[in-house]
Amino acid sequence: RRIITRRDPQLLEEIEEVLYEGDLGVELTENILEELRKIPPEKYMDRIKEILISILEGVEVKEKEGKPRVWMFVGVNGVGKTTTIGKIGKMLRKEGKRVLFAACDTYRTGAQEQLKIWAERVGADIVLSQYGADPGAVAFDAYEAALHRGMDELLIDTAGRLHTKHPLMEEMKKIKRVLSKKNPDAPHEIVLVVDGTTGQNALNQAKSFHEALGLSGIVLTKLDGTAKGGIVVHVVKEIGVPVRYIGVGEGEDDLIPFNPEEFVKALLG
Amino acid sequence: GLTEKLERAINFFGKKGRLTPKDVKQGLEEIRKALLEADVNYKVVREFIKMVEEEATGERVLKSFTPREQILKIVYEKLIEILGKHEPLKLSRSPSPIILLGLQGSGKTTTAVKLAYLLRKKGKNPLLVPADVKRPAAFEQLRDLAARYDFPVYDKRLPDAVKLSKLALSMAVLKRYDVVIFDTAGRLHIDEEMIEEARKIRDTVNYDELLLVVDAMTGQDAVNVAREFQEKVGITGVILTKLDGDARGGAALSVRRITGKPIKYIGVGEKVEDLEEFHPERLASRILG
Ligand SMILES: Nc1nc2c(ncn2[C@@H]2O[C@H](COP(=O)(O)OP(=O)(O)OP(=O)(O)O)[C@@H](O)[C@H]2O)c(=O)[nH]1
Ligand SMILES: Nc1nc2c(ncn2[C@@H]2O[C@H](COP(=O)(O)OP(=O)(O)OP(=O)(O)O)[C@@H](O)[C@H]2O)c(=O)[nH]1
Ligand SMILES: [Mg+2]
Ligand SMILES: [Mg+2]
Repeated sequence: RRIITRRDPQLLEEIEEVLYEGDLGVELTENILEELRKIPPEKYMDRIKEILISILEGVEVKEKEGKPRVWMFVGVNGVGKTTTIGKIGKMLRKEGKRVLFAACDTYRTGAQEQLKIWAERVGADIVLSQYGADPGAVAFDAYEAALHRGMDELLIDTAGRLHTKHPLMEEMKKIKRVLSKKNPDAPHEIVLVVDGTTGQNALNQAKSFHEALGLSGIVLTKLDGTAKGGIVVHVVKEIGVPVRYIGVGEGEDDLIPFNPEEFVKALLG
Repeated sequence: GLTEKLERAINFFGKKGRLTPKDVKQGLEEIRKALLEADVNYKVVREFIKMVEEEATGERVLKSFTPREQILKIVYEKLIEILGKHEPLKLSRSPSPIILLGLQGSGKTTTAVKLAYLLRKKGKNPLLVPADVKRPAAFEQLRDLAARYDFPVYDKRLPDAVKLSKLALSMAVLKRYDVVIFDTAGRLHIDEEMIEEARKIRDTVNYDELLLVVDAMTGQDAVNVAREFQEKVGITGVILTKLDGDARGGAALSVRRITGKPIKYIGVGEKVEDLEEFHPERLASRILG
């Protein structure tokens, strides 16, 4: 038995506010508050950290090897896929890798030009295409080019697509199939890019994309704003895919490896 | 789920009894969860629930509805009231300048062309101004999307968005365009340099509309974004994008509460035709799930 001090309900309400405003969501926030009601207030902070960090660390990162190692970037519209490819390209270039970008967004205007600028910025090669071309065909050509040119890394950019649009999800699955046909291990990395300002919808996105493709990692972008990205904890809990990097700006160096402790610290303010 | 019960609750009135505080508290607990799951900001939810609680307690009980359904009706009507009616674009100047602002990736460039399409359908002659000088291939993106429908685009490339906006506006006056739509770079509400650029564009252009473009899947942070843009730059209205997805769109309620400004249009797809007038009823049911 413990004595409930008068400051408990108020403290719990303050905690509730912080968790909700971090986009942790109803389910996780309620679960945490339930747990906190069983322990003394001095233990609150540590227990919250423990719960959140264990969820985020509870998934292992499996880095698949390949030559070329094929990365496929997917996600809904405007989240930062193309920019993230630029940043990861830069990171791989710094490791001395030979990097090829594939412009498989053949739909949105400016998409090809945008990726081309990123390739030039970071010293990556690029396979471009025409608007309206079949993205699977571009992926096929890009894989061939990667083999032919002895590339270490092939990064595939895809068009933004809402997970609720069945034909677009099917098109995306086809891109994956084309790559898997060229090499059963490919794509070695299937990365869902999630906008850090997104609320509960990130869960729907993650479930749909994971079900469609089988994700290997998540990149959470735009955490240089004021959003905390807490929904990613529920996402990790739900689909068991690790967060690999976070985007913290629009520049080529604005990508950092995901650190659960740092993330939770920032979430709790 | 809740929406079917809503449909029934809307239309009747009875005479017996009043809603007790207990009825109201129980009914609102479910609503509170729904609103939070819909991404309405925590503080906005708290204030909204309190508002409804005061209004609902002691209300006359409606015939053939459970207290829970009646509370839902009150919530639905309150949401509609807060979200506000559709308001048309203010187009009082000649030409009428419309500036689009917002976070990175919210849908400004696409929306700029959608607005041109909408305005041309209304008989206007719009000019598009690519005042995003930052993002790689932003110019090409706007130019090529506009080209599909033969919308004119100001094509002088300058490194300074403010100078560019000024020159574009002068040209629009000269060439007698009716509307000038300024697409700007995505920017964080906490990026002082970019907010200053937004202010300078605002001051350079004697605008009719300064619209905040917000992604419908935005979470709790919508209040911060809305408040900062409103306080630091000053907006006249909001466009909510990507409502063709399954995001509940609670950010709209937060933005409306914080800024007091009307949501004028909604983006419902990637095509230039995919812009609709905002009407609160549909968004209210969507938020309630
Ligand atoms: N502040 C900030 N902006 C970012 C970050 N990542 C991307 N952006 C910006 O977000 C906007 C959209 O980025 P893109 O890379 O075009 O996003 P996308 O997912 O490829 O978009 P679509 O291809 O249209 O679906 C651009 O203005 C980027 O500069 C980030 O980590 N922080
Ligand atoms: N499904 C859907 N996609 C949209 C909508 N509005 C914009 N998009 C898409 O969202 C992505 C981002 O749109 P942009 O117009 O580039 O966004 P932006 O605000 O100009 O981005 P920045 O200039 O980088 O800040 C693109 O893939 C668009 O096609 C919409 O209403 N529905
Ligand atoms: Mg892209
Ligand atoms: Mg843009």
